[in-house]
Amino acid sequence: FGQGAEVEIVLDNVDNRRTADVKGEDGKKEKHYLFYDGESVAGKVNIALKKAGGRLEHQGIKIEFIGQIELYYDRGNHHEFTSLLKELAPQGELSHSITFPFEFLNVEKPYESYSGSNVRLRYFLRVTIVRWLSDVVKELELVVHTLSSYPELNNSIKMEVGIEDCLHIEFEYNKSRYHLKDVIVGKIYFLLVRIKIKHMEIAIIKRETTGSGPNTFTENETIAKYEIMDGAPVRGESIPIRVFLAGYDLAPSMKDINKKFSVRYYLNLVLMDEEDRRYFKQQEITLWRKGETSRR
Amino acid sequence: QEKLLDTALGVVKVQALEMKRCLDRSKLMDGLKHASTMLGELRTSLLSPKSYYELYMATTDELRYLEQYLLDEFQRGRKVTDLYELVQYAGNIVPRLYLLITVGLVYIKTNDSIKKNLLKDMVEMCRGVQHPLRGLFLRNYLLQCTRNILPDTVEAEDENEGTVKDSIEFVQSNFAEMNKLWVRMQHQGHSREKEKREREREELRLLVGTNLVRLSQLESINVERYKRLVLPGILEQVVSCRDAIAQEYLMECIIQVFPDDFHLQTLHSFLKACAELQPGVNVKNIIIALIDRLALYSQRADGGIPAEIRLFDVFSEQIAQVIEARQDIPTEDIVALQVSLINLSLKCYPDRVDYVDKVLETTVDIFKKMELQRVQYNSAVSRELSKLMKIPIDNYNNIMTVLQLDHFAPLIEYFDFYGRKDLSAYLVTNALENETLIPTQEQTDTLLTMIDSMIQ
Amino acid sequence: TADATRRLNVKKQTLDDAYAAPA
Repeated sequence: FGQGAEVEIVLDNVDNRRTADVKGEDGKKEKHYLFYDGESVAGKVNIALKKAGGRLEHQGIKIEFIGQIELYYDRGNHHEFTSLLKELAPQGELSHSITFPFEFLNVEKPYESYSGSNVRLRYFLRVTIVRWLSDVVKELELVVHTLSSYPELNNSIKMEVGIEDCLHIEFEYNKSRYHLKDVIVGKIYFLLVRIKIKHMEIAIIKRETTGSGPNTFTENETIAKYEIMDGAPVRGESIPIRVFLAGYDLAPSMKDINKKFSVRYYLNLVLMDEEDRRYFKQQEITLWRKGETSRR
Repeated sequence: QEKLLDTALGVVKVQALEMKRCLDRSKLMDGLKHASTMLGELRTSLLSPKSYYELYMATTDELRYLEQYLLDEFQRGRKVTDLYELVQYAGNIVPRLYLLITVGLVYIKTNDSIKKNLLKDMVEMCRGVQHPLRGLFLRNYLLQCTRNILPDTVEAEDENEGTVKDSIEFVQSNFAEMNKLWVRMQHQGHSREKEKREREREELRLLVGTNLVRLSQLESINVERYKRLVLPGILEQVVSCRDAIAQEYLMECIIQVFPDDFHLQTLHSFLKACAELQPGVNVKNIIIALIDRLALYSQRADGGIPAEIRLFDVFSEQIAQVIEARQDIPTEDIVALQVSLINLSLKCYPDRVDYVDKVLETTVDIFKKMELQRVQYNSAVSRELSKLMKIPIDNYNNIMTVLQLDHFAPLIEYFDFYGRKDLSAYLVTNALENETLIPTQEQTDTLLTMIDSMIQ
Repeated sequence: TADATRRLNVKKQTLDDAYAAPA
């Protein structure tokens, strides 16, 4: 009753196709081929019989292109938002190794691949040799990146915030939406300083929210900490901010993906005083992936 | 301190070695990581200024290797793209800015057309270090690195190369920030450690003063530019900082580093600033230092002091204003200022006996205003007054000329008996040694009245 | 180096503020 066949999925034109990293279930980085929305997914399925001269009966061979969301607290249920099927062979018998070409034309891939603390969004090809007792299944993981372009108007974030009689600052970031290789250019202007500040930093926080209502789970992760000031300023001081996002492992913001989860990013401005008390102001920013010039 | 410093130096040594190994193997990114770790030692809060200086010197010495490596690579055409950006990925600000300056320097040395932009950027980004000690040394590093590359022409073919105006702005901005940090040091720590802090601040003064030295080294700064673009900015910082230690040092620094012909043309501004300095500042020494320099200059320069600069008048008026503005000046210092004025007059305008008399007249007026009756023999005031009055005697070596000074005799009256006796003996001795003949009865009368303490 | 040197314009600190004692 063993497998009897080895299945291999080989994509077309892989020499010209870039790869991208994504975190696997075990947390380790894996490299997979990179696709974009609208691209066709084509290739070949190679089925090799394990025993030469052997025979493999089956109830049909198919290939699927699947995009699905897996919530870790609900492992049993996978939410497929994209599912395309191609029949490779009807019910029959394989008496020798065989190759089936396949093509999914102009496939819609609405969301970016994501692997987080409580949720995973993945795309993969699945080949199934349907058999009476146990199917032979082979999957090939794909990575999808979503590209955006935003209109020229990209409002800055400028705000005054403070604790009465204690600390008042005006902070400004040049944009509210940043692409992944962008630079956060900003400044902090001190209006009132009556505490002994030790230093100031900007943290980039990723907040993953899964589920809804009473079953909402939130995970915060500090992606980056960047010191922007050392020592104590006085009133009237302007401290420059320049943070290069390309230095960090970031992914685009994902808002209410298939009504299942969101990934938001926040800039957390943190001031630390001499007694290690923290004063902070969090501000959401949108991260997006910019298409490269050649692609555009 | 010794142990802390040794530990830090140990880390610097190890990381520097690793950095060099990586650079020798052309592994730049790894080398930069070690450089960043090495520079992380400069984040310490544990070292005294003296120890921090040692650490700073050791660390920046090692950074020169990195600078030279990058320069060699760039000049061989092996420029690393975006290196100025890459070093900004460092998460801690102190190592980041030292690397930024080092890389910026290499960029500037290999590409004039980004000089103006990068100089401005480096001096602005240093604002992020507000800790006085760390900020001072960081900006000192910036100043030292840029010492030979500041634009020094009035015009530039490519405006991105910058002109001397940009250099002036760069240094003045750096100076203002450094002075601010240096002055702020007085507020750090407990009030019982005030004296210790003041000593430490004195040790660091050269860091701030180097900005003025850098300005003085810009050859394109002529008198006009000094008057219009340089001195006002410096004086504004000096007066506004309201810190006696800073003011005293910086005013003397200005006198020392800039040429005398610049001082001649800016006396009014400089002396006006003297009047506005803090009570604790020894203004007398500052003004005397300036007068002495100009007096020497007049003797060196062809043609002496230019006629349109009424040097004596300006000093006389401004010193009067300084005295008026500063109620705390000790009387002996006031007289000391008159001493230097009289010296100036005799050195720069040897024929102007009226100037000498003016000084004496001013002294009489001051004493009248103060309602001073007598100065006690051998007191500080008496000693200065004695000095003042002996100068014309020694200079002219002719009692007859001294007798022409209308206010010489009235000033003698302020001495007590012993003071008058001392001065009288001095007068007589001078007359005898020079065999000065007193031709008329009137002059004899005047002289005998002056020396009446020896007669009556 | 355009991105690498980008900054926002800053308000100049007054001299009084610059040299004031920490509040």
